[in-house]
This record gives sequence, structure tokens and C-alpha cells, in this order.
Amino acid sequence: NIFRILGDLSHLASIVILLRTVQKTRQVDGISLKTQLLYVLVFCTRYLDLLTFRWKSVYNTLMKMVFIGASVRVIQLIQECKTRNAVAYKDMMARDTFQIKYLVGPCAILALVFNYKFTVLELCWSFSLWLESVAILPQLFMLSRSGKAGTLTTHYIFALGLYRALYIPNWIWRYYTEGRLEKLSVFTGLLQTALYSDFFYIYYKKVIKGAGFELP
Amino acid sequence: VDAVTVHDEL
Repeated sequence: NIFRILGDLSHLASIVILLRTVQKTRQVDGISLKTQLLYVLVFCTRYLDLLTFRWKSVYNTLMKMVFIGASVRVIQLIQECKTRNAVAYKDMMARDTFQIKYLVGPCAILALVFNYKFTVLELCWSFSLWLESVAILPQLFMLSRSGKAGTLTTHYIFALGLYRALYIPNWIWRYYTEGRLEKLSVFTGLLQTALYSDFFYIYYKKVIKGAGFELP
Repeated sequence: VDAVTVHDEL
């Protein structure tokens, strides 16, 4: 359906925006390496089914490969900045202080509690959903500490937020047309959207209304 | 096929 395709495309757009900008400007200003590392973990644990070769469609398989590849490439580019622009890299690392063990640990526990089947694939899948829902937190934490958001960060988070928002009408659509309700995805998806809503709300209040930028 | 456990979304 249209919501799902638009959702996937804005997800892809968010990564392309990030990739292109970092590639072109060699700037990592305002980007959280920790959030990006979490996304690599999210994609790798979620798309493990690629290895089973029970592929759903060309679209599905290609997108999965692109997401894994692009997220790894982002890390590579950030690491290249380390040698090219050591000052900016150090500055980024100094501000990227969120402790990700407080996200990975609880997500692993949640995956053990909430899953459809106690198999490696299903546990990893559940883990990836929980982790994706909170993976943006180091990024938001960084924004709240610095008190200002660069154009790159803003565009990136906007595209990601749009992707999450579009998945909600997609689930409603699928519930009515296919009778499909995938509770784990919906719950973690709503949780994730709530985190983004907070960003959008603050962004609207502070930036659009022109009063600087700060997150609670 | 249990529709709920088919993870066809990205």
C-alpha cells in the first residue's frame, strides 16, 4: 500500500541524506556515531532472514541489502572523518556521551520476554524492533546537550520521523484489508513514533517559532 | 501460515 511504500522511501531518503551530506561535506557535525552504530545492529539482527534464502520479494530483499549496506557505509564515512578532520571528529565524540549499554541490555531482555517464538531468528527480530524504537536516543540526547540542530541532523530526523509516522496508517490499512495485526511491530513502532513526536514538538515550538532549540 | 509471524515489513 501507498503508506508503506512512502514510509520505506522516506526511510531510504533519511539514510541517503545522511550518506550524501557526509560524503560531500566531510562533516559529521551533530551526528551521533552511537545512534548510527545501533542502526547497523538493528538492520543486521532484523534482516538475518536474508541468510535463510526464503526471500519475500525482489523489493523486500533489495531494500534489506541497501539498508544494511548504507548503514555500514555511514559508519565508514564517519571513521574517515577521523583522519581527515580530527578536530570535528573529536568534538563529535566528546558530545556523543549516551551510554548505549542502557539501551542494548533492556532491549535484549525485552526480546527474551516478548517474541513470537523462542528461536534465534525470532529473538533477534524482536530485539531489533525494540532497539530501533530507542536507537535515536543518543542522537536526541546529543541535540539536547548542544541545544542546536544543524540542517543535516534536522533533515535526517525529519525523514526518519516521517517514515515512522507513515507506518501507522500502513498498519491500520493492513488491519482492515488483510486482517493483519502484528502487535510487536505496532507497539514498538508507536513507542518510536512517540520519541520522534517529542523531537517534532520541541522543534516546532523552538525553531519554527524562532526561539532557539532545546530538548528536555 | 500464521500471518502474524510473517515479517514482511522492513
